[in-house]
Amino acid sequence: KETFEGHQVLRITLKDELEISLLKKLSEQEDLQLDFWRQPFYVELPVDVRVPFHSLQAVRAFLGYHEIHYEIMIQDVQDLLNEEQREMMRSRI
Amino acid sequence: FQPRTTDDYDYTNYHTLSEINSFMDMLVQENPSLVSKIVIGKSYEGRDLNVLKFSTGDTKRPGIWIDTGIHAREWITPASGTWFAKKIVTDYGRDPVLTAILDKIDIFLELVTNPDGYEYTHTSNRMWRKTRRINSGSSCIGVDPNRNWGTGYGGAGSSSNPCSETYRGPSVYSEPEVKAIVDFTKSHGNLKAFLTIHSYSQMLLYPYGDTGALCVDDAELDELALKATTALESLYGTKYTYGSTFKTIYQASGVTTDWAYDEGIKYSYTFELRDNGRYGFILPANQIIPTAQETWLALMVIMEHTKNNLY
Repeated sequence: KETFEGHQVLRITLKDELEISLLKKLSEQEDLQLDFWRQPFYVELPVDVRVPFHSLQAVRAFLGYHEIHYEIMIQDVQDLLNEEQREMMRSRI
Repeated sequence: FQPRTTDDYDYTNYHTLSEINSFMDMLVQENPSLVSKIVIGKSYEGRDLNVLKFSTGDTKRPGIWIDTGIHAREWITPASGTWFAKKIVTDYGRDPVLTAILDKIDIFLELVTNPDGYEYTHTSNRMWRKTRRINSGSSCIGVDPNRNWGTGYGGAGSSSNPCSETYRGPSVYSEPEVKAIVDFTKSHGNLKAFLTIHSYSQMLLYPYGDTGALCVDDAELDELALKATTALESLYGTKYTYGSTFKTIYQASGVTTDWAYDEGIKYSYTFELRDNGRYGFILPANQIIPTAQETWLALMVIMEHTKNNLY
């Protein structure tokens, strides 16, 4: 079973079309294994991306370098999933 | 612990595929004159594709189609769909609006439209989205079942890369989960609304996704979307945006709603349920009921409008 310790979900707000194209380039780097929960398409819409722990530093450096604004929407994906599983177990019991 | 009746079923929590299948059988058993279960086909891995039919009359009545769970990780959608199913049997004969709808129109509800993927999210990878097709010539598994439909198939709003989350598949309708709905819709021939429920981002979307061109009924669909999202927001203040898929979220090619509309089913919408901007696909279980309740208000607006404007 795949687990997601240390994975974070970043919520990125965009300023312009250039930033959209930068994010699309980032999404093409398959080694980063990024999972876009909300795709970059329109400037006014936020972009949500799940970043595996091993890619966090590179992605943050990329966003910082290009001054692309982001917040951490989910601090640790596995924590939320563990809570979800606990709830399901509790329900059964 | 297995609930003995659908009253015991825990609607405030997420459930496995087998628990949802058991729920469906119990609902049918408890309401034999109102609910039946139709198996419209088999998934890629051979699981039944179960559809609940809510009907109070003769065959070939107009119908409304609702599906949830087409993207495996969007757990809030089958959870909401289960609540809808119980709501229908509870309110029929009590709520005059729903009773009037069901006295004229059948409702078809497919709770787990992508059972292979849904099962996989419980056993192996909670973040899985697609079907579980083995793609020949690739190490990547799965097809996006919402890029495999006929209208706009192969367009720029989908991918030809099997490793992409929006991979369109080897050919149009290649996914048995999609083809089964296509065949059912064509054989029924009298569906008047087609509502496919996804999460997340709080949007109500109508055709088209593949192109920015307006559909013929754009004005009516836009007005109805305003009414539906206003009703939804009235309960807990959850704000939705609405409009054509292309103009509201992104270009998406080969999607359910475009295909249904081009099949002549005017009231075709995609719901993107809440996450309240914080949880994405991992919406806490304590938000299942409020999400289902608010969404139901929007569904009722669209279903009542359909009943009053049959074509």
